[in-house]
Amino acid sequence: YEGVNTIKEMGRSIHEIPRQD
Amino acid sequence: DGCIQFTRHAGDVLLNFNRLRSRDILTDVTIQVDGQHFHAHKAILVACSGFFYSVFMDPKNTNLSAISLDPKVDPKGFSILLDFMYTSCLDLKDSLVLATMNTAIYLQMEHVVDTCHRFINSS
Repeated sequence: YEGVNTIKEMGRSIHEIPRQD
Repeated sequence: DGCIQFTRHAGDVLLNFNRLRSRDILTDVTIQVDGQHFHAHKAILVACSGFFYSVFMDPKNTNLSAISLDPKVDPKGFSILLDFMYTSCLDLKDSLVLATMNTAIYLQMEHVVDTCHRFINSS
Protein backbone atom coordinates (compact mmCIF):
# COMPACT_ATOMS: atom_id res chain seq x y z
CA TYR A 1 0.00 0.00 0.00
CA GLU A 2 2.62 2.48 -1.14
CA GLY A 3 0.52 5.61 -1.71
CA VAL A 4 2.15 9.00 -2.24
CA ASN A 5 1.19 10.21 1.22
CA THR A 6 1.98 7.09 3.24
CA ILE A 7 3.30 7.76 6.72
CA LYS A 8 5.05 4.75 8.27
CA GLU A 9 4.18 3.98 11.90
CA MET A 10 6.85 1.67 13.38
CA GLY A 11 5.06 1.01 16.68
CA ARG A 12 2.77 -1.86 17.65
CA SER A 13 -0.50 -1.87 15.68
CA ILE A 14 -2.83 -4.09 17.76
CA HIS A 15 -3.20 -5.56 21.27
CA GLU A 16 -0.97 -8.52 22.21
CA ILE A 17 -2.76 -11.74 23.20
CA PRO A 18 -1.10 -12.92 26.44
CA ARG A 19 0.64 -16.32 26.66
CA GLN A 20 -2.01 -17.27 29.22
CA ASP A 21 -4.82 -15.47 31.03
CA ASP B 1 -5.17 11.86 1.12
CA GLY B 2 -2.91 9.15 2.35
CA CYS B 3 -2.61 6.52 5.03
CA ILE B 4 -0.58 5.65 8.07
CA GLN B 5 1.04 2.26 7.42
CA PHE B 6 1.75 0.26 10.61
CA THR B 7 4.84 -1.62 9.43
CA ARG B 8 4.65 -4.19 12.27
CA HIS B 9 1.01 -5.11 11.66
CA ALA B 10 1.49 -8.40 9.76
CA GLY B 11 3.93 -9.64 12.38
CA ASP B 12 1.72 -8.52 15.27
CA VAL B 13 -1.28 -10.33 13.78
CA LEU B 14 0.70 -13.54 13.18
CA LEU B 15 2.12 -13.43 16.71
CA ASN B 16 -1.43 -13.22 18.06
CA PHE B 17 -2.48 -16.20 15.95
CA ASN B 18 0.46 -18.16 17.38
CA ARG B 19 -0.62 -17.20 20.91
CA LEU B 20 -4.12 -18.45 20.08
CA ARG B 21 -2.64 -21.72 18.79
CA SER B 22 -0.49 -22.25 21.84
CA ARG B 23 -3.56 -21.71 24.06
CA ASP B 24 -5.77 -23.81 21.74
CA ILE B 25 -8.16 -20.87 21.29
CA LEU B 26 -10.40 -20.89 18.18
CA THR B 27 -8.38 -23.75 16.69
CA ASP B 28 -10.74 -25.57 14.32
CA VAL B 29 -8.81 -28.57 13.07
CA THR B 30 -6.59 -31.35 14.44
CA ILE B 31 -3.88 -32.65 12.12
CA GLN B 32 -2.80 -36.20 12.90
CA VAL B 33 0.72 -37.10 11.80
CA ASP B 34 2.01 -40.59 12.66
CA GLY B 35 0.16 -40.65 15.97
CA GLN B 36 0.96 -37.03 16.94
CA HIS B 37 -1.86 -34.47 17.08
CA PHE B 38 -1.43 -30.81 16.13
CA HIS B 39 -4.20 -28.23 16.72
CA ALA B 40 -4.31 -25.38 14.24
CA HIS B 41 -6.49 -22.78 12.49
CA LYS B 42 -7.72 -23.84 9.05
CA ALA B 43 -7.34 -20.28 7.73
CA ILE B 44 -3.61 -20.23 8.50
CA LEU B 45 -3.09 -23.72 7.03
CA VAL B 46 -4.98 -22.79 3.86
CA ALA B 47 -3.10 -19.49 3.54
CA CYS B 48 0.30 -21.25 3.77
CA SER B 49 -0.10 -24.64 2.12
CA GLY B 50 -1.35 -25.66 -1.32
CA PHE B 51 -2.22 -29.08 0.05
CA PHE B 52 -4.47 -27.71 2.82
CA TYR B 53 -5.94 -25.20 0.35
CA SER B 54 -7.09 -28.05 -1.91
CA VAL B 55 -8.38 -30.09 1.06
CA PHE B 56 -10.43 -27.35 2.73
CA MET B 57 -11.65 -25.70 -0.49
CA ASP B 58 -13.37 -28.99 -1.33
CA PRO B 59 -17.05 -28.51 -0.38
CA LYS B 60 -17.32 -32.05 1.00
CA ASN B 61 -14.61 -31.17 3.56
CA THR B 62 -16.35 -28.02 4.85
CA ASN B 63 -16.97 -29.46 8.31
CA LEU B 64 -13.79 -31.50 8.55
CA SER B 65 -12.33 -31.03 12.04
CA ALA B 66 -9.65 -33.73 11.96
CA ILE B 67 -7.38 -34.92 9.17
CA SER B 68 -4.74 -37.65 9.13
CA LEU B 69 -1.77 -37.11 6.87
CA ASP B 70 -0.07 -39.83 4.84
CA PRO B 71 2.00 -42.09 7.17
CA LYS B 72 5.13 -41.19 5.16
CA VAL B 73 4.94 -37.61 6.55
CA ASP B 74 7.48 -37.02 9.33
CA PRO B 75 5.89 -35.42 12.43
CA LYS B 76 9.09 -33.50 13.22
CA GLY B 77 9.13 -32.05 9.70
CA PHE B 78 5.45 -31.17 10.01
CA SER B 79 6.01 -29.52 13.38
CA ILE B 80 8.80 -27.35 11.92
CA LEU B 81 6.56 -26.28 9.02
CA LEU B 82 3.59 -25.57 11.28
CA ASP B 83 5.80 -23.34 13.44
CA PHE B 84 7.02 -21.65 10.24
CA MET B 85 3.43 -20.93 9.19
CA TYR B 86 2.79 -19.18 12.52
CA THR B 87 6.15 -17.41 12.97
CA SER B 88 7.81 -16.96 9.51
CA CYS B 89 10.89 -18.66 11.04
CA LEU B 90 12.00 -21.95 9.42
CA ASP B 91 14.01 -24.03 11.87
CA LEU B 92 16.70 -25.77 9.78
CA LYS B 93 18.95 -28.34 11.46
CA ASP B 94 21.16 -30.52 9.24
CA SER B 95 19.52 -33.63 10.71
CA LEU B 96 15.98 -32.48 9.84
CA VAL B 97 16.29 -30.45 6.65
CA LEU B 98 15.55 -33.45 4.40
CA ALA B 99 12.45 -34.42 6.43
CA THR B 100 11.37 -30.76 6.38
CA MET B 101 11.87 -30.52 2.61
CA ASN B 102 9.94 -33.72 1.93
CA THR B 103 7.09 -32.54 4.16
CA ALA B 104 7.08 -29.18 2.39
CA ILE B 105 6.80 -31.03 -0.94
CA TYR B 106 3.83 -32.99 0.44
CA LEU B 107 2.20 -29.81 1.79
CA GLN B 108 2.85 -28.04 -1.56
CA MET B 109 4.91 -25.22 0.00
CA GLU B 110 7.17 -24.66 -3.00
CA HIS B 111 9.08 -21.63 -1.70
CA VAL B 112 10.08 -23.52 1.43
CA VAL B 113 11.14 -26.48 -0.75
CA ASP B 114 13.38 -24.15 -2.79
CA THR B 115 14.91 -22.72 0.38
CA CYS B 116 15.59 -26.21 1.78
CA HIS B 117 17.19 -27.17 -1.56
CA ARG B 118 19.52 -24.16 -1.42
CA PHE B 119 20.36 -24.91 2.23
CA ILE B 120 21.21 -28.54 1.38
CA ASN B 121 23.30 -27.53 -1.67
CA SER B 122 25.20 -24.91 0.32
CA SER B 123 26.03 -27.14 3.27
